[in-house]
Amino acid sequence: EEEEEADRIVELPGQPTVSFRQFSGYVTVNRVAGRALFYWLTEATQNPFRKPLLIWLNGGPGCSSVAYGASEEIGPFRINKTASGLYLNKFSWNTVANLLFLEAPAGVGFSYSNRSSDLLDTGDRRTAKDSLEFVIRWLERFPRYKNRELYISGESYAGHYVPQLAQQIIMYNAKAKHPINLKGIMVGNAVTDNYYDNLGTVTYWWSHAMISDQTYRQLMSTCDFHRQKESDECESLYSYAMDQEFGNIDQYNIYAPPCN
Amino acid sequence: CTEKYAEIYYNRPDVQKALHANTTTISYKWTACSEVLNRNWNDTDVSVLPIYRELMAHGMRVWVFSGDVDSVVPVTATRYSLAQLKLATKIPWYPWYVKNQVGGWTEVYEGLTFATVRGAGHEVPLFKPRAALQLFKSFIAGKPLPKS
Repeated sequence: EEEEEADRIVELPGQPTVSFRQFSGYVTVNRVAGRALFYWLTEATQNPFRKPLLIWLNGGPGCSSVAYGASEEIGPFRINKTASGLYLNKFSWNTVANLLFLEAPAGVGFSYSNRSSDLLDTGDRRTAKDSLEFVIRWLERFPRYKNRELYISGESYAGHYVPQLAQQIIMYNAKAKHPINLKGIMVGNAVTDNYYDNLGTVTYWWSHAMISDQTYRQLMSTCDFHRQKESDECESLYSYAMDQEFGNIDQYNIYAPPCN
Repeated sequence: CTEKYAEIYYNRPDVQKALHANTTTISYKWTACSEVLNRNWNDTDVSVLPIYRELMAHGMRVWVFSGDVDSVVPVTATRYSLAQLKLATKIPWYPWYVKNQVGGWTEVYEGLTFATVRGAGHEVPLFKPRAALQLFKSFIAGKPLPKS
């Protein structure tokens, strides 16, 4: 309980008064390398002891920080324009569940590694293993969540992190005395399959009249969507489409004004 | 531009103290995205569809949603990928509703629910917060999205 209390957030600067509790801090996931992941828990507004636990991961890779999910999507607070304080998000998901935001892997946000080379050779595998280690140790620190229904959610490159962490938990549960009560996953605009993601992206660009017929035909004939690393010819076609044909748009929302 | 506010707020010493963050005084500023990690990403699965199959085989609830005005990982990409799973349809395609508006469209397959969020970009809860909250409520309840 001491560890838990040590992580208790009394109040964030410029935060409105709230009824729910918050905790944040570090969980060491690899002692040898000195890797520790940062988390922020915002408990449910009502009956937190009965509500499920949701772990939220963002994408990138390298962008699963509290800037996105926690601060502009599902979290209870939004940061105001001058960054002087916070205001409430009336559609926060902590009306439905306890939200656990995880900055992963080490090197993202406040999560760190004492072995600096870790930032140069991290990938899906280490991220999944470290995230599993995080969940196991975090539940030791917050034992009241040990048997709670657990869901994992996220978007974009977390289309990898989320199912991979779920898979790690299933493998862990097969041998564990106290299995983790994982119930499901939900992913959004998720990186899923290299070939079909690329094919679908170019198709969307054409069907939404963002690129010319000629560029569409060249992309389809020049690029091999099965490859992880596209050829130079293909890369330059992508660059041409984005630089010359898209115009100044926000690719993350093609009908919204861009953030200049 | 809300990401810019985060770059300021989370680098404030008083905020880091309140969050028990940066206790080892990391040698670089906090930032929303790590360029170093992104450029040196070491290994990546070509496809996570095999993991979806494994999760469904273990009885996990699997939901996939898509903001339909995102062009980075667009709805067509997700639909092409999910089509490879060749899942049987349980509840055919229908518009789902939130506050008397079409929140998007959805189809419930054996083992997986797919839903779009109409007019939402890459970060669905940022652009369509009310619809995203309804999506989450239905997911947690394990119920199909509302038909009206």
